[in-house]
Amino acid sequence: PPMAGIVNQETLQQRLQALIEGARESWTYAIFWQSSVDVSNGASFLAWGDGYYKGCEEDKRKMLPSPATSAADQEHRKKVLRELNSLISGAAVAGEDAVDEEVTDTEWFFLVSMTQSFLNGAGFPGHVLFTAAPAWVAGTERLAAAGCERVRQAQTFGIQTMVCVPVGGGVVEFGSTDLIYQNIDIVDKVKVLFNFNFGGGG
Amino acid sequence: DGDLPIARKKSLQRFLEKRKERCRAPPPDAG
Repeated sequence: PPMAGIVNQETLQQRLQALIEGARESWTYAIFWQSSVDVSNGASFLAWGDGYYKGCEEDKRKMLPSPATSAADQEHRKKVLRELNSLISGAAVAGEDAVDEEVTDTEWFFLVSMTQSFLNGAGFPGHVLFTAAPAWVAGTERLAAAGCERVRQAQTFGIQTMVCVPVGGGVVEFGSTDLIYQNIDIVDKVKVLFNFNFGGGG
Repeated sequence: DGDLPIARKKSLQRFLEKRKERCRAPPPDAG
C-alpha cells in the first residue's frame, strides 16, 4: 500500500485554491483524494480529502434554466441542497438557506464527488494511485468513451478536461468545462504544491 | 451529522457558504 502519510489538512484548501486560481487555464474544480487503508481487510483506497470549487461561466448565467436539466432534476437538486444546508447548520432551513437559484451541472458533480471513494486501481483516481503516473483526458468524446465511470459521469455534467496527478498521501484531481490540452506546467505545479504533504507542508 | 466524515463536512460547509455568497452577488450584467 502507498506510504500512509499524515496529510497537512490545514494548508490543503489553500493549495487546492492556489492550483486553480493561479493557473493560466480556466479550471472548474480541484479535489484531493486522500489515501487510506481499510483496517478490516488491509485494502488501500482513496476517499474525499478536500475540494475547491471555482465554478464556471455556466454558474454566472444560472438565472437561465439549463436546457439539459429537467425541472424534476432541478427540484431534486434543490431539495438535496436544502437538506444539506440543514444538516450542516443543524437547524430547519430558514429563509436564508432556501435554495432558489438553479443548481448547475458542475455544482452537482462536485457535490456528488464528495460521496465517492475508490479502491486502489479502481476508477480514475484509483487507477492513477495504482500506476503512480499522471493521467490527462481531454475532449468530450474521449471522456464519454473512457473506461472509468467517474470520467464518463463528469462528461455528462459538462466537464471537457479531467486530470489526475499522484502526490504524497493521495491523488489530486482537477477538471474544467473548457477543453484544455495536456501541459506539463500545471502537473509540475501540483507536484510542487502537494509533494510536501507530509508534516509541515509548504 | 455525526457520521459525516469531518473532511466531507468541512468541504460541504465551505461549498454551501460560498454558494450563498455567490447567489447573493448581483448577476454579472447587473451593471
